[in-house]
Amino acid sequence: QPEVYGTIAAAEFGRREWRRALEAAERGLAFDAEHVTCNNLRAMALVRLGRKSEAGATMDATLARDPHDSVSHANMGWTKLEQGERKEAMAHFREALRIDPGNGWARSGLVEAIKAGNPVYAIMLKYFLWMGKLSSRTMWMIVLGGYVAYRFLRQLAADPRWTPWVIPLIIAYVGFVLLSWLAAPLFDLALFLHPMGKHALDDDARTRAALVGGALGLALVAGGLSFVVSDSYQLVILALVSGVLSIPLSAIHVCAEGWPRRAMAGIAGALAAVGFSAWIGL
Amino acid sequence: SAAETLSLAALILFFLGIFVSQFAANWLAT
Repeated sequence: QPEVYGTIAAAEFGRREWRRALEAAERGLAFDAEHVTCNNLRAMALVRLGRKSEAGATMDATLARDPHDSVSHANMGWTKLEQGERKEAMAHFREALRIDPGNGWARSGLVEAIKAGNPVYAIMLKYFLWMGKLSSRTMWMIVLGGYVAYRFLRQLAADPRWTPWVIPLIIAYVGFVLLSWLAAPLFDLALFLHPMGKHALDDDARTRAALVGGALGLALVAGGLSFVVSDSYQLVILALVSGVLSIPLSAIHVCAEGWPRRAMAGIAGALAAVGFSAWIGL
Repeated sequence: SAAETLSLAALILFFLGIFVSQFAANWLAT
């Protein structure tokens, strides 16, 4: 039953175990070399393992056998996007959405391809794809390693000879982490305000863009007013609270629907309540 | 005043909470 190996491959892919996903997909293909699910998962695992030309060849063959499969077109689009061929990627995503307008995998690919038209975002997209390829253990190592490096740099900053070098580094690191948390929703926001880009966002991305945009908009208005109004520390606090609140707000729609999303929405709501009551109190 | 101290504590709790929520989000994210 190649379908069973396809399911195993999908599960391993979801666990970011690219090599195991590839093995399961290839075991399924040993029984049926034309199995669409196994071929798709084989290509997805190959892209994650950096074997892009093999992934492209797999998708070429799969599409040649069944040119009307939406998932195969979406997969071809992602493979092309990974190879930096944006125009071809967009053509495949559009074809995938024409066959199945509900294909979220193709829609998110089209969004990424539109974003990649922006040269600043092209660099960030490469960064996000690279981050997406790391196993969950490596991602935790980066977070913890960054924290350890931060502690070390703070100690170094205590020495006056090092201070002028260390402070900009710490600011750059904090800025890097903040941007890595907010880059995706900020560009969703840019798409949201774009007449064409709006249609490429799904409902989740639209809600997230509206939430993050609202929080950042309030922060900008309050921050801007604080320059005009004298003795305006309340406005500065309001700008800080609503600006920082955009971080947990942007995380809500990253969580799976159901209890994880409700939990994250609850956390963000509780933080908003604490932050705004602190502001009112002060 | 007591109200001011409480508000400051809430503000500190807010910023700590933001940090902790990132770990929660990492864990809850798909």
